[in-house]
Amino acid sequence: RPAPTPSEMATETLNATWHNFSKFLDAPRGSQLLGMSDLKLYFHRFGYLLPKRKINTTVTFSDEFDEEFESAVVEYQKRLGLETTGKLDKDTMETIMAPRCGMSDAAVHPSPAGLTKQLHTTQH
Amino acid sequence: FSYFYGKPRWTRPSPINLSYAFSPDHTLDYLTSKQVKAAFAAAFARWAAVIPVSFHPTEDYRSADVTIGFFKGDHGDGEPFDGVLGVLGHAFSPENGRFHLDASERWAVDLSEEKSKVAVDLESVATHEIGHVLGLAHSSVKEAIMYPSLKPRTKKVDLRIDDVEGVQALYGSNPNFKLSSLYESDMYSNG
Repeated sequence: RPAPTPSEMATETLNATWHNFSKFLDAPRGSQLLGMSDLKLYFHRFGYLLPKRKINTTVTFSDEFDEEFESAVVEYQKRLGLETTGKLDKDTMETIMAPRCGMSDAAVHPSPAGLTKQLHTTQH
Repeated sequence: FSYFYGKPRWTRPSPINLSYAFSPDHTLDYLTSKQVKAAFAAAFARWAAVIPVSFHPTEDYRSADVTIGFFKGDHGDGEPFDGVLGVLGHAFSPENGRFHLDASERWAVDLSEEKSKVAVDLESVATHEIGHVLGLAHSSVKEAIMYPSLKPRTKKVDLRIDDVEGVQALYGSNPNFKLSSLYESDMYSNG
C-alpha cells in the first residue's frame, strides 16, 4: 500500500484539547467535576474569568461550578451571541469546543451600541 | 464589532500603505508559496476594498509592517499554539503587525481538493486576523468575519456590515465602496 499522503494522516489526527470538555455538558451549578478547572482556564485565557489563586506564577482554579464561573458563562454567552442561560448547554459547549482565534475576547473597547463591559487589558 | 482597549489603529498619514511579508523560515511544505500568497492577497483585498488602506507584498520580512509566519507550539510571544485545531492563529493589534498561524493545522486553499476532516480554510482565517491587524477585536455577530470561531472545512471570507462599520469607524470609507450594496447583499443572503 502506498504511504499515506499528509492529507490522509491529518484526517486521523484530531485535537483532544477542548474535545474533553464535552463531559461538562449540562453540568449543574454547585457540581464538582474533575477537570472543571481546565474549562475555567479556558475561560481565563479568553478573558472571562479572573483567578482567585496563583501558585508562583501559575494560575489555578477549583473544579467547582461556582457562582463566579456561572457569571463567566453568562458573559461568554453574551459576547458570542448565544442564548444567555448561564448553563453549559449544547450550543455553549459546541461553541467552546470549536476551533477559534487565539486572541482574548476581553481586550475590547465597546462599540457604540454598548456590547460588553471591559474586563481587563492584555499584552496585545 | 468591538475594538482593542485604547482603540489602536495605524496612525500614519493618509493614504495608508502597509507592506506585508512572509517569514522565509516559518512556512508550510505542502502548499506552494504562490498558493499562500494568493490566499493572503485575496484576504487583504477584501479589507482594502472598504477602507482607504492599501496593502502590498514585499520580500523584506524585517522591514515589513505586517509579518506573517506559520509557527508550532511555543514560538516566543507568550501565546503558544496547541496542535491540530484548538487555536488556529493570532495577530497583534496596531501598530505591531505580527501575524501568526498554527503550523500544525491542515491549511487549505481549496476545500474541494483538500480532503482532510480537519482542514482549515487559509483565506478565512487570514481575513479574520487582518481584522485584528487593523484594530478590530472580536464580534458577537455570528456571521461576521470577526466572530472568533471557525469550524473546520468552512469558508467564510465575505465582510459583513458589522465588520465594515467597525473598520470604517477607524479608517473611514474607501471612496469606491458603497455600504448600501452590502446592506442589499446581507438582506438577500438573510432572506
